[in-house]
Amino acid sequence: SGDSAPLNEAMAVLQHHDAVSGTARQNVVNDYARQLAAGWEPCEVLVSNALAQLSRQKQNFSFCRELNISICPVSQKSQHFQVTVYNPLGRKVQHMVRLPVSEGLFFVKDPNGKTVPSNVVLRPSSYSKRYQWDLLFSASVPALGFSIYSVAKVTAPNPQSYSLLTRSKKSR
Amino acid sequence: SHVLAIENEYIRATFDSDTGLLMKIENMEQTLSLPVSQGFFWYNASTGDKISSQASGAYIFRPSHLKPLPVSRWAQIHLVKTALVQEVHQKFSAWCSQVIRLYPGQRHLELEWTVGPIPVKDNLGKEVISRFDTPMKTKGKFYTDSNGREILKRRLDYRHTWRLNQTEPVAGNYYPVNTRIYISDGHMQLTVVTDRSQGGSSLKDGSLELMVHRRLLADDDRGVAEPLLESGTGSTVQGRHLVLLSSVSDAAARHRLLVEKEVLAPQVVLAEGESSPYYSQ
Repeated sequence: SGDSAPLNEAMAVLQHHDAVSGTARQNVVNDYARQLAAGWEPCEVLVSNALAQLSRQKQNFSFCRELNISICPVSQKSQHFQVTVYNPLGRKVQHMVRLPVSEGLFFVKDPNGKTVPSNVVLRPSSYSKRYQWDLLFSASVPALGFSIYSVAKVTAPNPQSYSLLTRSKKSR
Repeated sequence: SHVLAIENEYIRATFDSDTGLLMKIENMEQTLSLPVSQGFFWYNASTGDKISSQASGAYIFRPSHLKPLPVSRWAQIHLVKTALVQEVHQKFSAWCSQVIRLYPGQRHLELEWTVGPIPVKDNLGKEVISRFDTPMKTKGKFYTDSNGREILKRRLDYRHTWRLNQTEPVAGNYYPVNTRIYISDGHMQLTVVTDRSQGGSSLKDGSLELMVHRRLLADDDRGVAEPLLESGTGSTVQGRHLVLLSSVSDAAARHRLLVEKEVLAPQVVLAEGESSPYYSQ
């Protein structure tokens, strides 16, 4: 079972002016980060249970904590995954989802099973290193609610058919 | 062509293809056009001087010179245009880059900046800012929010509640920015929404700046007893500034809705493979 108390505790400690304004010594800052990270784990279980209850689907949920620096093992390695987008606002929003992926062609389906437009774009920081890519698609999320999109990677058997695939798509 | 631009149905951002810097923002919906030059600069952190021994530190921002130095006067750029995004990747230096992007249907420009590790081998502490320079006549006034709710009018070298004898022309005009800072000439308004609290100011007419990262070499003698100096190579920080150009009349509606969406941003959770039906009982 999940538990939000540890994160509550950590956030309570971080009301201290040193935490709010960044005037703490390095070891104290490191301890603040440790307390926050320790609070995330039981909270992720809590959110997973809530999503399973609400969506009536038990899934192997994965919280990509380093999504802000484009690291997310599930989207970078899986051929097929679900993306649940939760909207805490009291109004419907359109949100551009951006996930790090490995190169390839992807199909994204909305909660009604309809394919939505998606793009795979080059990520800026990858000039020096091997190429890295972001999958983009626009998600429509209801007020105080969530939407579940499914992503499938089209594994072209070999580059040849991959280019044929794109060409035929164009011709069609 | 000599002019490089990204656009959607509402906004066009034009770049100088010689320098790679942003040079104009247009709001096509309201036929507004504003020359905007945006770049990164750094203040040399004071370690104390003849006037005062006060150094810049965790509690104190005190630059040793009034003018910040440019990280670079030009950026190496890369343009990406697809159906779902148009973006310009700017590389100012090995430790400072930015992506300026526009999604369809979006009325603001998204500037995703990445700064760090800040080099200090020259033994100079650095306080890095992103600065927007425009020809707007703002008469020394600008606006910052207080905890995302009340907007406070700020005036250069002035305090509303007491007669200020300004001894720090830069730091004495810096204010906390929790969610947004803006300047206006009474007709147009340029608003920058932040994704975290930062220090910000408008030190000359039409200019607006936000501090994004700092790395200092001296303690400010206020109790921490260590400089604001990350261990090892130092930290890299990434964040976003959302830039809105609009008429004064509807600027408030725009930035209030945008800030709400930024502060209460959608959360993404992934799940691998298939799901199985789940009933609480």
